[in-house]
Amino acid sequence: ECFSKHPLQNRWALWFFKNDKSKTWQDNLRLITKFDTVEDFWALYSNIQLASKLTSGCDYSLFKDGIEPMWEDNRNKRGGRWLITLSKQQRHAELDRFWLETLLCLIGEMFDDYSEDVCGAVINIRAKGDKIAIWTQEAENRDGVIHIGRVYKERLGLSSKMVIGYQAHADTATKSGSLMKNKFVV
Amino acid sequence: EKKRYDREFLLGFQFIFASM
Repeated sequence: ECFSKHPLQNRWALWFFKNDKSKTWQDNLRLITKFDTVEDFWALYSNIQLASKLTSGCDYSLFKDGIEPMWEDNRNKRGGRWLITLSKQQRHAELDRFWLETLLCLIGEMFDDYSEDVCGAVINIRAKGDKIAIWTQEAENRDGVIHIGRVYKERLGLSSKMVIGYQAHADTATKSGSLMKNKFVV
Repeated sequence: EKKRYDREFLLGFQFIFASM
């Protein structure tokens, strides 16, 4: 019993994206590995670069096994994301902590009965400002989306004055920048 | 039975790997 690993509710896949403009978006996306125990998660986390050490243009994505980290996947296309945008200063102070908290929320199934709505999470390392998002599978599932957003905000330790927004992928795909519309905020 | 783990439980395992 002492030596058995602790199983997770789901098997998770960690993906890595490195921006190489000579290749297609999909060719730049690589599956690193899959894991389904607490111990194997830490073995992986301890052996990869911290997000803050990645070069600009890179992403990590952690998704449930069978869901690809792209809008087009059947489990994502009706969904959306709770988006955390970080200032350049936050890369030093908070980026790695926020990403680790995000990973723990996912693998620990910390969104109660709505954990089933979660598809995965993405971190984008960008010169203009990093982003972290939790993706859920159904943007119209208001109760689930709001619950996940509230728990997530609390886990990150964000102040009640800070507002985070949820955007449907269908809207994100057709709009950008200031035109991006928040479907929900918490 | 669903496998749920809280933050502190999960973090406890990080130190096992950090000390190896």
